[in-house]
Amino acid sequence: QSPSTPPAKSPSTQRAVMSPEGECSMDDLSFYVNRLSNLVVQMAHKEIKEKLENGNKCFHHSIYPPSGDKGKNSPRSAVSKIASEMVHDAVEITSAEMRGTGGEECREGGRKTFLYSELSNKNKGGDKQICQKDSKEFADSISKGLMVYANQVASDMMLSVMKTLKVHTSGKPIPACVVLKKVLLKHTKDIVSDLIDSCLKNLHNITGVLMTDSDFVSAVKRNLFNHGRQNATDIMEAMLKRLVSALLGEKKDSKSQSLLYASLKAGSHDLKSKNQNKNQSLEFSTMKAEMKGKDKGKIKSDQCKSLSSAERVGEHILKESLNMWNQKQGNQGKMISKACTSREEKREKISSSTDSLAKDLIVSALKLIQYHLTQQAKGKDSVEDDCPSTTSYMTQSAQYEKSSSGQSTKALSMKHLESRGAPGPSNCLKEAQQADCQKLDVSNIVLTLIQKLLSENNFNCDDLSESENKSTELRANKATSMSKRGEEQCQENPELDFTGMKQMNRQFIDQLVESVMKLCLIMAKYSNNGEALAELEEQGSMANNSHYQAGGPRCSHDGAMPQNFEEFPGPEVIVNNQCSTSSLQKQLQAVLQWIAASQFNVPMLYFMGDDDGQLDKLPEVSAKAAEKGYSVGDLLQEVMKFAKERQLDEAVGNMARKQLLDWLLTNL
Amino acid sequence: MMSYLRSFQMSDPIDWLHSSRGVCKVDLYSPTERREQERKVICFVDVATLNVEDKGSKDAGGSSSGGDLTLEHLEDKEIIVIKDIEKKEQSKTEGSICLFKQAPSDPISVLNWLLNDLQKYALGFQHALSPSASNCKHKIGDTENEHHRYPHENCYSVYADQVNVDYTTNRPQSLRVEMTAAKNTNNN
Repeated sequence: QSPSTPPAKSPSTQRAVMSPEGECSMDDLSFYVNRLSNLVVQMAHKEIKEKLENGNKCFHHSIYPPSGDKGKNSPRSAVSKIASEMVHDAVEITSAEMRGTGGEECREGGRKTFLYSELSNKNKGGDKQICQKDSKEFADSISKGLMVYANQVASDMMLSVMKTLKVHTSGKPIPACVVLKKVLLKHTKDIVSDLIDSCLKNLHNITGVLMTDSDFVSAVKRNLFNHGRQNATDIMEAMLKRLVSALLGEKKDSKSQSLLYASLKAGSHDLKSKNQNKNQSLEFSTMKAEMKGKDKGKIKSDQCKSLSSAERVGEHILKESLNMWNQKQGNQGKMISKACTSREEKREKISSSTDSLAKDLIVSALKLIQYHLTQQAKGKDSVEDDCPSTTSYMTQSAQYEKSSSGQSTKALSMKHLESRGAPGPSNCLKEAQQADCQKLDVSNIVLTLIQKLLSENNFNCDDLSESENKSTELRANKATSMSKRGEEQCQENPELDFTGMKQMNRQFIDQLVESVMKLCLIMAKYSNNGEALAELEEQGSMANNSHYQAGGPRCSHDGAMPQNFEEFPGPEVIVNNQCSTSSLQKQLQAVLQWIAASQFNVPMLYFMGDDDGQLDKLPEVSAKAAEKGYSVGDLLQEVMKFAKERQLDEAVGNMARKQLLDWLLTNL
Repeated sequence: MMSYLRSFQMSDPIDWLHSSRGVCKVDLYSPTERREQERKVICFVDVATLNVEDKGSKDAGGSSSGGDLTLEHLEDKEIIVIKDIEKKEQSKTEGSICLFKQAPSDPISVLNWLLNDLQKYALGFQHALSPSASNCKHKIGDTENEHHRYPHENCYSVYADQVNVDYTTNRPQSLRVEMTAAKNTNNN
């Protein structure tokens, strides 16, 4: 009988059928014992075959060897010995059980004997045959056996299920579905665990292979980066929003919101307080609505991301103060109509911002320069009383202050200069007097410019005149026109555009800073030198006259400031030294020529014929000296220092010294 | 600037050490960067290293004979400015040659020889930049010797119709000075 024989044909089943009344338990027992013995035998058979396969040994032996051959077979394999013993024990146990069940079990025992004898007979032919079958056939047979075993197991499982369906518990049959569920669960657990193990193993292998593949890794990274980039923008946006809210002082709100939300969460678990929950949900909805509104506001504010945080804070402060002011006024329409006229009040509110600080600084600088010019003019006036055409600009400024006829300072200045331009024969014959007059003219120009800057831009300078000069020649007028444009816009648009106002202020302040810086530069450069203002005037006139004028004294008092001090035209002076001197002497010569050229206001000095590269560093030195504001005297003193150090070194005997240009580069 | 240069006189002492004039920019001349701008080429030649050609020497000697100028007897503080006024019409370049004798560097007084050299270079620049208004413009052909040498300025100017100077050469030995027009001026 093969193991795959249907159980219906088994004798136990026949017996159960034959005596159905009350003897089902015995039949069941015999049936299960039979099945168990079959299973054990098959498992042993399988185990033996597996061990044989693993050992790569192709020896065959009988499961039931003769007792006489036991001694001979014992050294063959311990595995076969153990398997034989296992099978033998199983058979003995089975036969003993069979004997205990009665005479009918003898049939089964005979059948068993037949089975094992059959197996024995089957294996007899192959006894003592070693490696007669090739490994392939052997593997096929094993696989077939395994398949048979699997079928048997499956059939046993189904049989057990079907058998269990008949099981009664306390006289009532257990529902089939419950039993089936239990059985299936038991099996599926094993199957699922096996599946998971195999899947994990496969996954490990696959990932192990994949992670060594650079293309795969780069593709994964690329995808991660793409996803991460999109998420990063969201994160950054959220962080920026949080930062802005923190800067705008919404920390308390957000904290209270989070507290509210936390309490809401905690309260939601409390099932007893339903009413409270309702209230909280209402609160939460209102809070959410508020947050949405704030988010909208933030989105709107994100449109001007170019503004810095400080500017945002300033803007916020400004808006808050305006709101407060509106509330105080109580009449919004009235406020809008008066928004443009109340610019002074708003400027006071901006006073905490950096713009107002910059304005204060500029005004202070302008006042200082004005004071300096005034003091300088006072000193000059005491000396030059004999020059009637030289009206001191103090007097002139007094005229400006007193003049209510709307005459511009420019016109006054021009008038003054024209009056100076036609001097009497006895007044300006002397050149020195003429130069002094020119100095004062330049002072007038500078002072006029400062007064324009201070007066036309509505600074809080009570001491300044309110003259409205609309000349477009000076740079300050650009700022004035811009501010006026701003006023017009302000009048057109009743709602104040503070962003535009701040931009306008920024441009205006930039221009003011530029003007003040130039003025300071002029003052620093020319304040200590008596000839300075004359030189300044010369530069200013040179900006308008690009070529030399051969004869006649020039009185080009057009009132224009030099636009760019560096770009005044002049002859291109090229120096060619034809001296066979040493390197040091050549460098010294060039530096001295540079000093002399600077004294003569040569705008740009070129050195020709420096093929040996001795003067390569001279442009660098000159640029450094110009950048650091060295004067001719300073440079000469540095050269003297170098010469003295060199003399000392030569006296000591140390000749390894730097060249002049290297030394200047280091020490300037 | 010209008016200032005009008013400036070399006889006026320049306080070099305390001059607050800002320094100008310096660059190396490259002939490729030619611009349509007036140029002044000033060539400073140390007479100690001057190797004048025979003809030039004769001319120079001729001029010196007329003007009592001998380069050998040139003192340390003296400078001769030779200008080429004719070339100005040909192009925008106006050239000047400044012949000077270098002062020996006095090891004791650094300031002295520095100022001495500075004075000479200043003379050269002055003459090169303001030829018409120079107080030191004495043609070689002038008969009165006292006008050849300005008493307060140790400089001479030679106004020649044709002065050929090889500006482009780098070796001072190959410098070629021709002052043929100076002789003509002398004849005139």
